[in-house]
Amino acid sequence: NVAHGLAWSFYLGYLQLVLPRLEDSIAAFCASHQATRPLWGRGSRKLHILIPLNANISHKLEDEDSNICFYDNLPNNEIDRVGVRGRVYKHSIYRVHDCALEYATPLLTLYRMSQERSAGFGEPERRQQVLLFYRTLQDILDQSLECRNRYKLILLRDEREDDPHFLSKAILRHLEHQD
Amino acid sequence: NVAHGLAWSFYLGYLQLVLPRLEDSIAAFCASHQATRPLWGRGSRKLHILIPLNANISHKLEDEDSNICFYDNLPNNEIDRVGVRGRVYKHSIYRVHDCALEYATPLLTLYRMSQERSAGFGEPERRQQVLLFYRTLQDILDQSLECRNRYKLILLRDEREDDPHFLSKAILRHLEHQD
Ligand SMILES: Nc1nc(=O)c2ncn([C@@H]3O[C@@H]4COP(=O)(O)O[C@H]5[C@@H](O)[C@H](n6cnc7c(N)ncnc76)O[C@@H]5COP(=O)(O)O[C@@H]3[C@@H]4O)c2[nH]1
Repeated sequence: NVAHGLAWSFYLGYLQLVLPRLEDSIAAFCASHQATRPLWGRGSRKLHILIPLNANISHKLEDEDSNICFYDNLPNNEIDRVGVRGRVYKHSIYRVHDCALEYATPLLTLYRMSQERSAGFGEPERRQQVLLFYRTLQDILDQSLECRNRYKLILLRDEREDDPHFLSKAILRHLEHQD
Repeated sequence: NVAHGLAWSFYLGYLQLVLPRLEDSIAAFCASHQATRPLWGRGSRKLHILIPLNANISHKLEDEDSNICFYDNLPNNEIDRVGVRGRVYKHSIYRVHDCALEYATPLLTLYRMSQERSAGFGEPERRQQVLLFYRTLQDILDQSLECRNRYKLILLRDEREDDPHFLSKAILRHLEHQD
């Protein structure tokens, strides 16, 4: 099953690399943005990872919900990776409540694979794969000491998607109840 | 199986994005490096992707073989991806024969997964997964019009690994026979 490999790849090739550095990146960001406005009042210093059950993803979050607006990027991380010198890893900060927010990248792969005939699965199996990805990633992260308390997985069920502020409401629910 | 998903993810999340832009990046690189030396005489304008069957990867190619040396990076590509504003994709140029060269990153995932008890496979299955990754990626790329003639997959069998210049020789063999 595809989702198992994608969950491991997302952890080993991304979260395990960037989450231990996130706290320092946010501190550097706050220091350089002090003058413009006191930041991060109620925000959370975790990486908020959106996992829509229907794998429906846009590349600009403000296109999904007008209550979400892009603020700025955290400082870049450059890491030598498999022959690419100084590969760049970056995160974007959004104004919902000041937080680093992005979709889980492998969902885009699952969405695109479900549209390719030769990839081997269609739309009905896709939801199962997204759910399996979410559960496998949760299990992996639960065992990871270096990523503990540095992330928040936000599973988005699509029953209220017709609400134009469905996304910001779901994020705020997570920020307020669990931090 | 894991390799199938990783091959699709490598294509949909990377090769399909960067290969169509590679020709322009190399042209921009040559224009800005004209003064230092006439570049790309015998080199190839494809992305050379190394696929070692034993999934043995280092992050700096000159550590593997002293005949390979890092020259410079191509200009960065910035693309908005799943909420990350201006995600950076870059390639490194090495002096073997002036070419863009990197390992296939998913092999690092396969290597690391084979060391994690809960990931579900060990070293003997890993070789099979690498071979399956290579074959699946070949099939996907064979069908891809936008990536045609823009890449070269270099499968590295490990029988001659004790030769300190095994890697540069394998690359030169590919460059000379197939371009
Ligand atoms: N949001 C986000 N920002 C990042 O910088 C990032 N880097 C990786 N990932 C996701 O983590 C996982 C593991 O990454 P890996 O590099 O092993 O595989 C990557 C890698 O093999 C290749 N690839 C993608 N971007 C690059 C890149 N910039 N340079 C080289 N290879 C790349 O194509 C695979 C799929 O990439 P994405 O489809 O972007 O999702 C990846 C993947 O789900 C990221 N996700």
